[in-house]
Amino acid sequence: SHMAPGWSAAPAAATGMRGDKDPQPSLGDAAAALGPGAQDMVAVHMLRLYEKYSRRGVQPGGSNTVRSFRARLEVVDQKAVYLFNLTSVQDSEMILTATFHFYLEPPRRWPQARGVPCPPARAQGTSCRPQAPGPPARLHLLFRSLPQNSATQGLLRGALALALPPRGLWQARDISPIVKAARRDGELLLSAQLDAAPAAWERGPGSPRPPSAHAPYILIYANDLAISEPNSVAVTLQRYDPFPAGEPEPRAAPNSSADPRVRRAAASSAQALGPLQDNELPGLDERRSPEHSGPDYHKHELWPSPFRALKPRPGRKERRRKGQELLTAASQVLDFDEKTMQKARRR
Amino acid sequence: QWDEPRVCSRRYLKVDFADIGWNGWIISPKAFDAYYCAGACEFPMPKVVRPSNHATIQSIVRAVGIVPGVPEPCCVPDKMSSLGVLFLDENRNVVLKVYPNMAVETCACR
Repeated sequence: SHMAPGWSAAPAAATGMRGDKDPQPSLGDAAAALGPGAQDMVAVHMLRLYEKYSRRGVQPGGSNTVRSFRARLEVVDQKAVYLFNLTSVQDSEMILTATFHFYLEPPRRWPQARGVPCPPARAQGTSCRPQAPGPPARLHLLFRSLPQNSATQGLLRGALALALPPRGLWQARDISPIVKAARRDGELLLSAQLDAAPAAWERGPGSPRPPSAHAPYILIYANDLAISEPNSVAVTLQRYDPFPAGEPEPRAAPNSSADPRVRRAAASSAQALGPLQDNELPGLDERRSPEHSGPDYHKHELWPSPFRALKPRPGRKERRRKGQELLTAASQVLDFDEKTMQKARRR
Repeated sequence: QWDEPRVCSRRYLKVDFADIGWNGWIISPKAFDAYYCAGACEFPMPKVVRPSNHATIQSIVRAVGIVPGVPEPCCVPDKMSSLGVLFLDENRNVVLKVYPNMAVETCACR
């Protein structure tokens, strides 16, 4: 409900969000895919962008990367300050635009003017604006940047004038110059603070409404110049180290990996070695547990192997003879009779 | 895939990110149709395998057999499409990146 106006308030030139007015019936499901606790506005916004650009095959705002940054709330001098850590922007990412998205609503501590009667002359037909004392008509949003691990208040990077909306509303402002200047100076911790804090910005962690639901966020549209380089997908998406520090290398203990896929691959390779070392029939014993060594060939009917599929079907007599052998066999090792072996040796 | 043609062509391949262990941070898509190229680039190469001029010459040289060790041209992706991936970065922020050359559209002998 209250989220809808926020989308239309986003600057279309900066975000390319004209298409966001399209019906998105699956947004709830999509947001749920992010998991509990992540169903905030930034997640929904990113899912919208993803769905839009996946469906239409265009790149968001001519860029190939959109990064979102959630705010971390801190209270300084009884005022809410939102901090953004932009350090995850890569050197290869050329920032095109940056937008600041925030939710504003009239503060509750100021008297609501809905009950104020209109002057008699204007009472008929037209709505009237309340004359009761209220919040200041304009607020200022101050952006400061500071380097990492800095205790200073930060350098003032810019101020935006905001009009307080008559009701709760999501809005967006272009802060490209602020973010670009901060990045140029290597100050990638950005703070946002209202010079007069309405109620929507004062809510702390103990408030009944989840802070993340209305927390402001930043979207950075960038062109990653390294994305066309070889292996770029692995650089950003492959996150596991084949030789993590503190763990033995795979060749020392192939089954000790925490990754089940690695473990499975190692187990497969161990199985592949088995038939070569112990003369077992390849493919027949794939699913048996190590402790199980009984002659239960009938179980292999459940797991047809390539070996069984390609083996020529024996005659009835041979099958009967083989059946007897199977009942008495202690293992699945090929059992050559002595005469055959003697013939072979003579040859 | 026994019925698939021996000649170089695009084959179906669906990649599930869970299968390569990337599902922990990729939000969407869970899987995508990547396809792959496979098949022979034997002499004479038909137009359907879209041979490059170089591949045509290499194929002839190999067929004539005057230069030992020259292999067949390779069956490789020709046109490819990009894929948008929504994922969580190391700080758990949601990122959308459009990666080029993620899925095969056509194959060719090159």
